[in-house]
Amino acid sequence: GAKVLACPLNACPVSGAERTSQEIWESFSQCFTPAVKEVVEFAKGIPGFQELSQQDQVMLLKSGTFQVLMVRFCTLFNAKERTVTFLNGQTYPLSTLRVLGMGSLLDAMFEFSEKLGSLGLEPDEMALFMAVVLVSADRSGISDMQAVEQLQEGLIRALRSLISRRRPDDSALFPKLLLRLPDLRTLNNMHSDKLLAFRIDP
Amino acid sequence: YNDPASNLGLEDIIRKALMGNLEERPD
Repeated sequence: GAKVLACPLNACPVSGAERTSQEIWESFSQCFTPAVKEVVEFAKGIPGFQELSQQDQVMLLKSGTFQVLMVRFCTLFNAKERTVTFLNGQTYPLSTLRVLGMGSLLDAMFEFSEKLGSLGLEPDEMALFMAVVLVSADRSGISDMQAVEQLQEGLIRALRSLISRRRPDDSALFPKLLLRLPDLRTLNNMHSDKLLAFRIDP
Repeated sequence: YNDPASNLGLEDIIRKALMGNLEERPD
């Protein structure tokens, strides 16, 4: 009856049989809801984002929120040590998580965390990258495509100039950073498959 | 194509946060 909870925004990776799905969901949402709200507040601060229609803002946030959260929390996945830190502050080794059934999505998160971490971004560079991640998310349901494209182009230009100003001799850094965008799309698709299987028992 | 994020009520959280009134408990 115990339940495995793969997302590190949960207190820990296993919940006892005595706890109902509703109880598990409510404690998870105490972390998840503020984390999503933080992404929305972050998006409001992106120059030009609030000029999009309300519906387009919602659509972009719906398709981009998990990708932004994956960047925001990627340091919970320590690729070097092969551990994941859950909300209780404890780290769990890969061996334990494997036994619990965690597989390709976990491996992909480790790989992503390693690649992004190796770029050594400053906080403001990471924030600008997260803005690019959000506006580069899937555009199904977007009504004003041109406005989103212009927003994306402007943010990518800003990211390129910030990075080349900071590290003029590292011309490979910016392309490496943009290569993380398809990684995030893949992670998001894998994560969506898991979400489809997620149910809160009535 | 059903919406995976709907399992978590993501759109509801986003809409409320955009309108700035997430203070009251989600229903």
